Amino acid sequence: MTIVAIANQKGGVGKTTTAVNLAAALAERGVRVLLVDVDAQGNAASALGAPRGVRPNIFDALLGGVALEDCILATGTERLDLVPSSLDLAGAELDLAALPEREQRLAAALGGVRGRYEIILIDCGPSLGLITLNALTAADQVLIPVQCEYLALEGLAALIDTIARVRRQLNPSLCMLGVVATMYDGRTRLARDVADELRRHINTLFETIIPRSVRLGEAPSHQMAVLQYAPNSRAAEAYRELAEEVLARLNSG
Amino acid sequence: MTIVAIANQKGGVGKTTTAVNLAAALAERGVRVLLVDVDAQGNAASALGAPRGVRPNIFDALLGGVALEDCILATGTERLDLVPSSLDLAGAELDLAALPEREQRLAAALGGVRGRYEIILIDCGPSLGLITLNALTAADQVLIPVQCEYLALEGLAALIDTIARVRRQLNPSLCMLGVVATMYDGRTRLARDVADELRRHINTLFETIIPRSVRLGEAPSHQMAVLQYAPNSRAAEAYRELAEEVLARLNSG
Ligand SMILES: Nc1ncnc2c1ncn2[C@@H]1O[C@H](COP(=O)(O)OP(=O)(O)OP(=O)(O)O)[C@@H](O)[C@H]1O
Ligand SMILES: Nc1ncnc2c1ncn2[C@@H]1O[C@H](COP(=O)(O)OP(=O)(O)OP(=O)(O)O)[C@@H](O)[C@H]1O
Ligand SMILES: [Mg+2]
Ligand SMILES: [Mg+2]
Repeated sequence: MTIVAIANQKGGVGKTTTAVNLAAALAERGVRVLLVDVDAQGNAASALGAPRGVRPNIFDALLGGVALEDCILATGTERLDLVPSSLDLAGAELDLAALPEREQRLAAALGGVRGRYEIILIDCGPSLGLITLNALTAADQVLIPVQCEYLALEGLAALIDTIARVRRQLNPSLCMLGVVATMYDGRTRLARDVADELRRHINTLFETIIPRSVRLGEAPSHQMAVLQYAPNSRAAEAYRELAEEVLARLNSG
Repeated sequence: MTIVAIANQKGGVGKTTTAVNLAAALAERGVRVLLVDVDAQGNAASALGAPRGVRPNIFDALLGGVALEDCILATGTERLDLVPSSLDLAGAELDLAALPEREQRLAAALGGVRGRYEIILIDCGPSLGLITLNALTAADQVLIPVQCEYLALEGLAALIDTIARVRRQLNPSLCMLGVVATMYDGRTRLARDVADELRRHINTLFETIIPRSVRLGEAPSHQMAVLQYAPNSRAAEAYRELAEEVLARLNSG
């Protein structure tokens, strides 16, 4: 079983969209997947048609002594389950900070479900605080979505430094699964320039590029992944391609 | 003098873009403006052509005992100054939490510059943690950018609740300046539906809608506000209109 954290402190780059649609594409291909939402906004639940604001949730598993397997919800997608987030996470950094082994809480919680899923994806919020550190400490791999925008390039170096620091101090087995370019609009010179820049500097960049597509914005309002909402769209195809590349990288070791 | 916090915990909705271009539009109109960046990513500096990573910065003013006026940088725009952010802010929540009156640190720091500027804008990061609470406690008004996307609507109720809580517990004079719709692409039904939804439910919605425009993505790579980079663009016009509406609301009390 592999745990993949989907992280980037820059906001709105497509972390949740990638977590939800990659999870759905892997499940469609026969993989048993668990999606864990550690972002207080809890967008993953609504994007998958799961109820929002339910208990127990990830907050109860991290701080309330509830077993993580008791927080698992089924989704509208076969072979894809979800551990929902909680608004209470917004204040959880301070609670977590006071605990021993505060960075290891999620890794310990996930220990209980290791046998039930082949891949666990963790959707992180736009932060490099203690909750994202928990995700990076629990993970075997990190997937970084990067929007094809100039400002999104700026934070990438700081993020890669943080991942290296986590590998040195908290999780020696953490690897970089790769960087995926998102919201690519080939009609704009800006997106082409940013994609070129990524190809020049990032050696783990995925071949698959996720196009800017209104289908990805519409799918959450229909409470389903784009693979169900618009199965023949370029966006759905792109996430299926990404799933193939992810599996190839995970299987090649 | 008025302090306006630009906040929304949803990532990538146009907080920095609005902070930078509204500040530039107000300065163009003759208003003396200070932009304070409290987001660890520090995107405001590069979007305005100010150097990144300088000291002293907002971290030194909040936690290092440095006077805020000693952290002020000039920008490429006349009548617009900047207090730059710091990567160290990413870990500052835990340091701040241990201090007395931890939510009032920014309000106290801004006390020293009250007479020098007519408007102070605070660019917040994608969070509702202690640093954003500092901004909401220091502010007289809150401006909320909302992307015309379904997922961006979800967090709005939680944000408005948080603002009401801050008004009750920390800052009785905090008012809602308004909500501004951003990244509006009129060709998509999604954006039209979201804008309709905002008009129906948000009575402080600005008339001005910021269109989706690649000029706004390009301007930061040229280290200037869109008002200088593409002064006759729809995007520049929209931020000038927003500045007029903001001034009208501030002056009508
Ligand atoms: N390729 C795409 N094309 C068009 N829209 C997209 C694409 N990917 C994501 N979106 C939309 O852009 C917005 C931001 O995406 P998303 O919420 O997945 O980003 P995020 O990184 O998870 O944000 P946050 O930092 O708030 O957690 C959402 O409204 C989503 O529907
Ligand atoms: N109206 C617009 N049209 C097109 N692109 C835009 C628009 N507004 C902002 N952008 C671009 O979208 C991206 C997100 O905007 P921005 O960084 O201002 O959002 P933010 O809310 O400050 O993000 P964060 O949550 O990370 O602080 C940036 O690359 C910016 O250049
Ligand atoms: Mg998200
Ligand atoms: Mg920002």
